[in-house]
Amino acid sequence: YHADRYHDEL
Amino acid sequence: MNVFRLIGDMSHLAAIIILLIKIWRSRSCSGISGKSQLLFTAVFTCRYLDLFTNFVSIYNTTMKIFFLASSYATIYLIFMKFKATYNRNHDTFRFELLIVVSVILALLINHEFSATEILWTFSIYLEAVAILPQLFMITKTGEAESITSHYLFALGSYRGLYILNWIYRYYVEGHLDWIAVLSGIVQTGLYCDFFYLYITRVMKGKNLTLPA
Repeated sequence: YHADRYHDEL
Repeated sequence: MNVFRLIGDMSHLAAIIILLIKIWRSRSCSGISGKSQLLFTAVFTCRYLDLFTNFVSIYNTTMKIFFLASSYATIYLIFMKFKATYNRNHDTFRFELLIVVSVILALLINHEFSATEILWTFSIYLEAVAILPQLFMITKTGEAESITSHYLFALGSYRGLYILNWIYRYYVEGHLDWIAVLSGIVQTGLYCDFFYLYITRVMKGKNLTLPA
């Protein structure tokens, strides 16, 4: 799943 | 976190605060597109659902909660508390179209066909174009108050700074999210005309009026 890699941005 | 990202976030934060101060101090939302604000609220709501599922950092959580709360507060001020000052008849952009196109694009072009991922993608596409009702309104009236143009400058700069952040992350971390990058380029591009007017007029102390 991608979320932990790039959804750290706002 | 890098310096571009941090300044970008601060610029975004500043934009939201400037808008709230403008409305609160003048007791008026004149010149502000309620439709753009509705779209931004939808953007934050769809994107930050991961508040419940995914913890990144205290910073991340705090900012998300602030963006969500402030966007709902803005909507409340425009459509309820100061609704008598809302220029409804100038806010005529067909924003439904932006939502429909963003939904279709999110369903077609995404990283993963799951509910949260499609909502995230939708929010990225919608954010890219959410300012159009506001820009359309300024075009229609031919002017903007200087505080409104400061708001727009801060809001436009934020995604531009994110582009620098993505370039940095690509080279330093090998990280590339082309959905966010391409949307961010479109989003920043929409502000080009405005940036030009802001730098040539507002920064020299003149009002933002469009050339006839």
